[in-house]
Amino acid sequence: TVGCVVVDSQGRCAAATSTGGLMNKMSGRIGDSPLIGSGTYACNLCGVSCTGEGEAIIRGTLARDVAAVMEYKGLGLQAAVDYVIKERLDEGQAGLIAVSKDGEVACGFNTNGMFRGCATQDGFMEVGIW
Amino acid sequence: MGGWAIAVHGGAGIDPNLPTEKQEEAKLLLTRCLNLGISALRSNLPAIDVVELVVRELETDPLFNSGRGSALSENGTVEMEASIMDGPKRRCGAVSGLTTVKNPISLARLVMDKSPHSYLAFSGAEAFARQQGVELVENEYFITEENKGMLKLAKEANSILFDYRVPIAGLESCTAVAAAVDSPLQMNGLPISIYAPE
Repeated sequence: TVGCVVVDSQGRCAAATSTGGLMNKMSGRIGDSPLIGSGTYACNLCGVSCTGEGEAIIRGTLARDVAAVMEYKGLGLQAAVDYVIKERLDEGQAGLIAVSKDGEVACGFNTNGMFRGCATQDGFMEVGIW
Repeated sequence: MGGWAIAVHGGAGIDPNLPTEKQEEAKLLLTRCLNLGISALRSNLPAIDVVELVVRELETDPLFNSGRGSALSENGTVEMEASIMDGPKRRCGAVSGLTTVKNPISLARLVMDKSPHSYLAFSGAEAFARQQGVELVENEYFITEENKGMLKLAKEANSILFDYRVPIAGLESCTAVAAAVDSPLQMNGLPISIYAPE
């Protein structure tokens, strides 16, 4: 699975996710990536793209939950990401990337690694795997 | 606070024995995609255009599991899916079951912009793609030799691989597959029995 989340200079957030799914999956299997609220979500607060065990991401409505805890619990972006990864996946394994309308970027995962990269306008840039 | 920001990912759950050269290849691709997005943001493209642009680039490179380089179904074919969402008015588009659309994310964008719906799948999505004139290719375009090998491994282990980036070097190096050999049918590394009956 691949994904991208962006907040532009006007504070508009967007998210996109694309995948081939699971190796040896049943024909017709649909995962989290095309499900709005599970694998992908964006609103006026943030943009989120998820990857990992699709069925666990669907159960946890992971992408929407990041936005929801920001809105209803008042958490900041990274705190929301950490909370969702810790509390909403149960036994599942997944990761996600997120941006906020305020120009923040965050990622979180409970797998051994996630291919990821992020950058902000003030010059921060990082690419990582583990 | 404020200003633009961008993040990309190429998947989670990675083989701990991934060769160094593959790791470097992945980092180079992520860096290239980040720079592509940064250029677009500096050109004042809106966020929705930037995410589509970057994911198209990721779909075109066979390194990650999307577009070219997608994981294979049990039939040895590729079935792709994608979604896109624009924050300001929460407009969204999604597609599933694509077999010939070169860039699924662009079709998802068209669903959002040019259809009365949010989600199209299988034959309906393919028909919409033809109607919209997006680039179509044969299913074989998306299939790589590496993934054919991975499917063979998965079938031999009778499992569905969560992490499909296992080096061809040896079955013993894949913990997910090795576990499956001693276990009943698994999905996402878990016994199939824990899932809903359907």
